[in-house]
Formats: sequence, structure tokens, C-alpha cells
Amino acid sequence: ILGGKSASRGSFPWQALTSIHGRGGGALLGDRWILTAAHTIFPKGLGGNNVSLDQLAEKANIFLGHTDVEELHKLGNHPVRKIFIHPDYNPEDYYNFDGDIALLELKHPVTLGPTVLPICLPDTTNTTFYMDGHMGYVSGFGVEKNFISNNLKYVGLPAIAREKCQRWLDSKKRHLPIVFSENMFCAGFLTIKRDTCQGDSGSVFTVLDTESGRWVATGIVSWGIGCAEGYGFYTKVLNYVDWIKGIAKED
Amino acid sequence: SSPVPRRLFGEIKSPGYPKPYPNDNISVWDIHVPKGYVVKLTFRHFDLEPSESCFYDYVKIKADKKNLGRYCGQLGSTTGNHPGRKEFVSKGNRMHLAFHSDFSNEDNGTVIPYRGFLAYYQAVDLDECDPNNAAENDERPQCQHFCHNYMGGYFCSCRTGYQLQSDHHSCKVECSSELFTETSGYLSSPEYPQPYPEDLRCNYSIRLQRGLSIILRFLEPFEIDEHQQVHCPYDQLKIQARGREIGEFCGRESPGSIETNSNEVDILFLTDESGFSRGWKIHYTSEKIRCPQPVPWDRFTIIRDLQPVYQFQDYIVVSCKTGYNLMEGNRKLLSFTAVCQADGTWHQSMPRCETVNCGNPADLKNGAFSYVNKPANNNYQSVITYRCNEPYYHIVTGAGGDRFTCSPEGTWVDQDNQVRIPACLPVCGKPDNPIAEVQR
Repeated sequence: ILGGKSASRGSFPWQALTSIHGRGGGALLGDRWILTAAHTIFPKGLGGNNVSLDQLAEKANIFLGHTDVEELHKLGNHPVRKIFIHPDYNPEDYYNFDGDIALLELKHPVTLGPTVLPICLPDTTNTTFYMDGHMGYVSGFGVEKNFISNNLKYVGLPAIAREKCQRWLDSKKRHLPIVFSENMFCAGFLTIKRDTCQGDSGSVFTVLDTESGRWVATGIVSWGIGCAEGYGFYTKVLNYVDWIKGIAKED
Repeated sequence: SSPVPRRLFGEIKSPGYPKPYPNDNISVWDIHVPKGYVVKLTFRHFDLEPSESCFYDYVKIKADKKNLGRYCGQLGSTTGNHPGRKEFVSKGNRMHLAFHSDFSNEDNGTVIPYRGFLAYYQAVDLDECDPNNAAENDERPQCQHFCHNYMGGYFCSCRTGYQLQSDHHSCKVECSSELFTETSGYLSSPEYPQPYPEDLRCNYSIRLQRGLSIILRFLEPFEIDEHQQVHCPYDQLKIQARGREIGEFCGRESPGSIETNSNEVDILFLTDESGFSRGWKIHYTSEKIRCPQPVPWDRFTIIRDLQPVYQFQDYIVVSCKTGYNLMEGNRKLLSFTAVCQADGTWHQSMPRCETVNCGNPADLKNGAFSYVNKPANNNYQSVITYRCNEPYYHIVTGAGGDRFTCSPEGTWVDQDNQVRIPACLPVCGKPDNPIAEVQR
């Protein structure tokens, strides 16, 4: 997290620290599901992911319940029963992060409390969270000032209108076949150094639903061009709510 | 002298009959019929020389050592003693005839050919039972009780309770093994209401089928020899039921009615060598044996269709009020029936009713329950309520709500009678310490 602040315990109780192919983030859904980015499980560019999902589940480490990495580790790992990658995600397509979403089912449900609480999913009829300028907050254990963070940080970023995202992307991508699909949105600043960065992937972009008073996950940290050099791009959770509920079978 | 063969009938004729009998003739006949008969003799034809007192010719008849007469003459003659149609009957089974003719049958020098006689005899059954026919000095005694005559003989019998002795005439009381098997009847001392004989050893047994109880009712008069100071020293009437003595009675006060509670009763009547008491008579009846009236242990027990009296083969069905279980010891019963047995006892003892216990309520994951009413126990009608560990979980219940009651079936159920407990589901998006921007 660049340009952010240290998170207090209990402010982002859904935040998970993942360690599958390096550091990543995730968010607790219910009491046994971790929402994360698919590329934290099947990174792009590794060329021929021959490892099975079962094997990845075996070696995945998920940590919950603290803002300090060392303390997180001390609290113990939450083993994974099964991994679900969205079928639209293609690890071979380096520039296309469409479908960058995954679910991890924990073997054992976690006991909720002040430091471990799930994030809510957005109401599928409400699209206001993605309107230009709607503020959201992202937390993560990713890189800060070139160093990977040992504490949970957070930063407030506004969602940006699609056309602005596209315009900016077009100016930056040169001839790279970078895809900005409808299943993504972008957020952040062009000039202010506030952004997410490596190690934050999989963490959730959250907004406060003032009507219900609940924090809702509207995005998943997905990709960007550098860090704090413009907008960051996030998986649009709203488009995947049905897929999530179909797997997690939660009312 | 010619003995007449022992036949049932025959004829006797004067010598040469129907020709005139000879002079100077003495003929004797002994008529002998079988025992049990008497001789009846009649003259079919009688024609002898008449004379005064039958001095000349005559027929003399004797039987039972008695002379039955001396006869002579002709029918219609002025002198003599013509037998006519007279029947001569002996008392015994013998009759003796003697014929005597003198040296001539002349009347004024004329020989009159008297033809003699023709007599018939027959054996007539002797009714030995008729006291008038009792032979004198007969060594055979009369029947003590009943006499039964038949052709050629007789036999004796005795009244009920008596046995014909070896002399076939005397009767002795026989009451040593009298057996009664009907459901009701009468029995009494011998000769009742006449004084009972001495030296009795009577045993009357009543044997009925299992499950019946014999009731003895003494009738009046009741008299058994007694002593004022000593209890029944002379004669005793003992009553036993299944070998157990119920009582020993004597005196003039009737024991009244006795319920023996047994299907087997023995009545012993022992008398000594003297006394003039009239004895006793019992009318016995029977009814199905009764069992004790069933009584519940507690106020939660229900005896279906309770009856005032329970007898052999009756049964009761016991259940409990709602919220209570039938218990036999520590064992729960689904139902209970007890049958009144032949010995007057119930085949099972009364069960108890214990309040239903639902056991500990199911634990609610990420939640807890608490008892609503007091005392806080798991008995029937206790109420608990579930709650979740808020604010991290929220409770999701069925339509029946979060209150559960211990049901009569022993399960915790909600208001819709469902057993499924609520669930505690995570509350999302509500951090305890949400971020709050201060400076603007």
C-alpha cells in the first residue's frame, strides 16, 4: 500500500494474508471462504502451470486475525480444503486479467470476533459503488516504499469512471494488448502517490454502504502499470456475486 | 313219600287219579320251590270220602311248621271239610301234603268210588321287602335303609352318605372322601338335621377351577357338641383352604359366611363316641377371585376405566398424564397392562410416572442458550432461548422462533414443534473499529 496508513486491529478484520506463490491478500467471506485474486494462485508468466489445484490447496498458507505479520503467523495457518478459480481466468494470457477472482474454502470454519470478521458482498442491484469518485478503502500487506510491509496498511481511493480509466490506459499501454474488461474497474489518483502495489493482490477494495452501515467488497486488487503512477485496476466483484454464491452456497 | 323237584309250578294227584284212590294208602308230598318264592296250592278237583273231622280219608297240608288244615269230602257234602277254591300259601318255600285213606269207602254196604284229588301248585315271588312277609325267627336281618324286591330275591341299599356293609343289609356312614366339583352346592353332616352318628371321620373336599374363590354359608340349625371351658374337645368341624386351616368350629353359634379366597377347600368333621347334636349344613358358592384394588403411586398416573372390583382375568391399562413417562425401575415403558391372576394377585406391580426429561439442549455453535423459567431444568415444559455471539454472529431461526420448550415426547421443540435449532451466521462488514478520517 503506497501513501496509506497503518490499520488498527479490528478495522479490517476480513483481511487475510496469503502465501501461495509469494505474498498476497484475501478477504474472509462467511466463516470459511477466502476471496482473492486468481493470479495469486496461478500467476501469469510462469509458463505451464502443471501443479494441480489440490496440490496448491495443500501448500497454501492463509493467516487471519492480526495486523502484524509476525503475530499473524503466530496465530497459525488456516488450511485450505479446496480452491475455485473462475473459469474466465487465463493464466497464459499475460495482459488479460479478466476473471481474476478465486475462492479458497478453508478446511475448518473460523470463529468470528473483533479481529476476524467477514466482508459483505455487494447488492447486485446497486451500482453506485462504482460511480466516478465513490471512495473506497483498500488494505494490504504489500509493498510500501519498496519494502514489503510487516503491518497492515490501508489507503482511501476513489473509483474512477470507465472512460477515464480507458483513456489513461490507452495513453500508457503503448502497443501492449492490455485488456480493460467490463469485469474490472479502476481507482486511484493520477498525481497523488496513493495506490496498491505488489503484495496487495487479492486484497479487497471496500466501500461503506451508508444505508446498511456495512462494509462491502466491491473490488479485488488485480493489476496496474507500476505503482502509484496512475490508476490501479480491480476485479469488479459485483459481476461475480452469482458465481461466488453459487460456489459458497450461502443465502 | 316223594319229594317234588324244585320247580316253579306243578301238580299233585292222589294215587291213581283220576281212578278212585286205593284204600289203606298214605302218600306224602314235599313241595319245594326256589328260595325267594312261596308255594301257592289250589285244588282243581277234590273228591274224598267225607267224614266227621275227616276221620276216615283226608288230605293234610302243612307249611312253615304249621298245619294249614285237614280236608276231606265232596263239593256240597254236609260232612267233611272240602277245600273248595281255597289258596294255600306258604310263608316259606316249602309245603307238605299228606294223603291218608282208610280201609274202605263203603256207605251202607255200597262201595263208593271216590276219585281223589288233583292239586296245582306254583311258586310265587316272595316280597322280602314286605314286613308282613318276614319269616319268624328269620336269621337274615332286614335292610337297614332300603329294600328292593325282585323275582326270586331282593337286595338292600343305603341312603346317600352311607355304604352297604358286607352283610348286604346294614349301612354305615361313608364320608371319608366326598368330592364336590360343581361351582355351587350343599353339604351337611350325616343325617342332618337329625343327630349325626358317632365316630365319624368325614372329609368333604370342594375342588373348583383356578381363579374361583369358594364362599361357605352355614345354614340353621348349627349344632355341634361343645364344652364351655375347653374349645371343641368332643366334636370338631375344621375348615381348611389350600392346606391352611381357616377355623375350627363347634357349639350352637353358626360361623355365618366365610370367604375362603381359595378354589380348594377341605371340611373335616370329627365326632367322638357320643352326642345328640343335630349337626350342620353348608351352602357353598363361588365367584371369581378378587385382586386388590389398584392404587396409583402418584397423581400423574392414570388407570383407564377404573372399576370398583377386579376379579380373575380382569386387567388394567395404566398410562401417565402428558409430560410424564411410565417407568418400571429405571426402564421406560411404552405401555403397561396388569392382569388379575388366579391367586388373587396382579401379575405386575403398579408402575410410576416420572416427568419427561429432554436432556441437555443442543449446543448452538457460536451461540448459547439460557433457561427462561425457573427452576432451570430439562423437565417437561421447561423453556430455553437461543442467542448468538453478537455482534459477530446473528441468529437465523425457523418460523418457530428462538424459544424451545421441552415437549411431552422428550425433545426440545420450537413454537412450530420443530426440533431443528437455530443457526448462528456471520455478520459481515461490521468491524469493531472502523476507520474514521478526522482531518479533512
